[in-house]
Amino acid sequence: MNFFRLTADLMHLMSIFVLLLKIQKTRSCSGISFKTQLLYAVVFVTRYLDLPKWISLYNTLMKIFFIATSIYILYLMKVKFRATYDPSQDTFRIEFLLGACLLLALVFNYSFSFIEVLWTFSIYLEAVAILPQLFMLSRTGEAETITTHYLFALGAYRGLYLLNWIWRFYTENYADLIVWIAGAIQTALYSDFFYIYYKK
Amino acid sequence: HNNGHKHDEL
Repeated sequence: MNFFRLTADLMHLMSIFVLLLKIQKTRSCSGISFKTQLLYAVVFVTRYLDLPKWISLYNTLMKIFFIATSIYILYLMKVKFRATYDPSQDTFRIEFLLGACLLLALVFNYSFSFIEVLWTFSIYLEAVAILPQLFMLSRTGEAETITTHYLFALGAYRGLYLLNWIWRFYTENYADLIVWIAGAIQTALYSDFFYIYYKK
Repeated sequence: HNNGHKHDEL
């Protein structure tokens, strides 16, 4: 564990707390893409199938937290505050993302096993999971401040992971090409969003 | 050697 990775994970936690706080305080999930949240839940469930494999207490607790909160957010959006969700704003076709990521995972993976292919699928899917949310923002034209904070925390989390990989490459000879390429694309998507947002 | 297979990140 290094500074970049720890800070990145904490930013990731913070992004989820910001989202939960926004929904609970305003009792509304307006401006939030259900499709993006659904994709994140799929990402966590398919990636953490290795939950029984022990790495550290930190690792296990974080995995449980991500799976639980992502499903809880789906519940809030689809059940508790269902009336505040407007599907007509959330029109990105996620079938294509899911299909393309599954296909890529079947072709480009470290080993062709059930758990490994789904792990790879989750890496590819996380890279593009924010697209429905960005698409929604570009349609509605503006984001609530809180939604911007949510996206900022997520973007910081991704940017810090890049620094973490550079750090790990030099300090422990760590390399993970699949994660690096997907992570670079994911960070680029956020950078593009911030660039557009900053210029506005 | 690629030790990325350990999947120790989140």
